[in-house]
Amino acid sequence: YKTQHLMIVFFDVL
Amino acid sequence: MLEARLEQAGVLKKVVEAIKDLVQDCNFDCNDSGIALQAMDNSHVALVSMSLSHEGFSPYRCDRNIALGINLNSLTKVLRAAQNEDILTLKAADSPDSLNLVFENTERDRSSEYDIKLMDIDQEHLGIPDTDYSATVVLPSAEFQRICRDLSQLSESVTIEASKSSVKFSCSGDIGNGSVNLRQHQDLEKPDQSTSIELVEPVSLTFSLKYLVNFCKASALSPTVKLSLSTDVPLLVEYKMEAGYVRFYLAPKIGD
Repeated sequence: YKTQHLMIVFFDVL
Repeated sequence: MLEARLEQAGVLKKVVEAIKDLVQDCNFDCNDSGIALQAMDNSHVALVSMSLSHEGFSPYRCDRNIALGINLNSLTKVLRAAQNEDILTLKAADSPDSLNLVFENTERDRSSEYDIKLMDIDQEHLGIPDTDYSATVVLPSAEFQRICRDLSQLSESVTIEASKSSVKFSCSGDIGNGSVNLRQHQDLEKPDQSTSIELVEPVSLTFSLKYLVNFCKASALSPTVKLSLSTDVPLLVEYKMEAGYVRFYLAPKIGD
């Protein structure tokens, strides 16, 4: 799930 | 309370049409600067960010922050009752249970009124960082839509390669492969038909075509689309409106 991880890191999901 | 009058209901119709297949339930966050929306799709691969500035409404009034939790399928059903040219007025109380929509035709001899029930949506709070991209490409939105649609016939994913003078969209699938190469060019008579590339460094990234085809439903909002790319950063696909934008972010395929 690298892709989801990238999104969560990029968008700084709180 | 919120009271916002839009000269053309078509603007909201097109915005909802553009995002309703990506997200189903979402909060429309209203404050004194306008109406905004941010939501990730269920699979956490794509994100949509929409902004309608208060300048796009006349009048616009919103005393305090109001989150309108809306099911987009429900909103679509109600907006079908509006003509593109109708004047649309949105109204909601400070802690609303429902959103009131009034459509008036331009002759002002017909008005329709609808209320949509609102829902409590617990949405992730997202921060979108300012990003310096390696490449920024502006091209006609209809061209981008055609490329995505054509290549999606062959493959599930497309590789976008931006270089100094051209941008190449390529794919390969079971039946063969295909590519479309667009050279940078300026159309002085029809500027919206130009293709421009701003390049810091060449970049090549692969994306799911299913999502890109979905984003292209926003083509009705703008004659041009802007693609911003950097390695290991979500692609930004932006459709600008007169007083706002719809932006889509899509994670690149990174071999998972």
